[in-house]
Amino acid sequence: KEILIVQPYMKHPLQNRWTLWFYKNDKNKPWQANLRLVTKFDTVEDFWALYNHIQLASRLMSGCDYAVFKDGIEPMWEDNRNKCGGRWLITLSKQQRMLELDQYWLETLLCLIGEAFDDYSNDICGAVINVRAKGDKIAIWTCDTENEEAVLHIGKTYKERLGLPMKVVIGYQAHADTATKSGLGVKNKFVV
Amino acid sequence: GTRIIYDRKFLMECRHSP
Repeated sequence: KEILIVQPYMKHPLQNRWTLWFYKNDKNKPWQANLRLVTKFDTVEDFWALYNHIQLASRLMSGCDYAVFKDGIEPMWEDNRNKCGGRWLITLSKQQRMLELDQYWLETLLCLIGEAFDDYSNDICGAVINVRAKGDKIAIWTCDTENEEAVLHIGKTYKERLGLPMKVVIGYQAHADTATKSGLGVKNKFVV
Repeated sequence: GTRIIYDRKFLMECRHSP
């Protein structure tokens, strides 16, 4: 009699549980009502099952966002873990939507779930992608603008992981500044 | 404490595993 030994397939656990949020711009409702918690995941396999299933960012309607945040952190400035923090912001041209948007967003997610920032990964809150007609944006949110060492390490590592050329400069903006920005645009607290 | 880290190569290899 042949004995079949079935190797139980063990999922690979992530350091953190993450939540995927989706925001669809419906002007008739307050913005909080447009924000939906889609699902949570905490293994590599569940991440891929989700990512391979949902619509690519480049195919979302203008005005939509995806956000992936650590479980318990809401993708908004007001959240306790975000209000003293800021974001490394990648602004893309319209042409980049078809070429690089999906690639940059996936790389951002792999940085998050893979804990790519060593011990500074503790400062990571999440990431947001805004699909907009005037130019898409991707950002990684961190929890403390004053933790310069963490912010700069995260920015440098992120820029490398995205494969951005040295001459391309990315900026880190405090949410408090973004929230109160006048028309002039937001000043960068750090750049790499 | 320890931290569970996955590099890009490993994560991409897992993309189409069963």
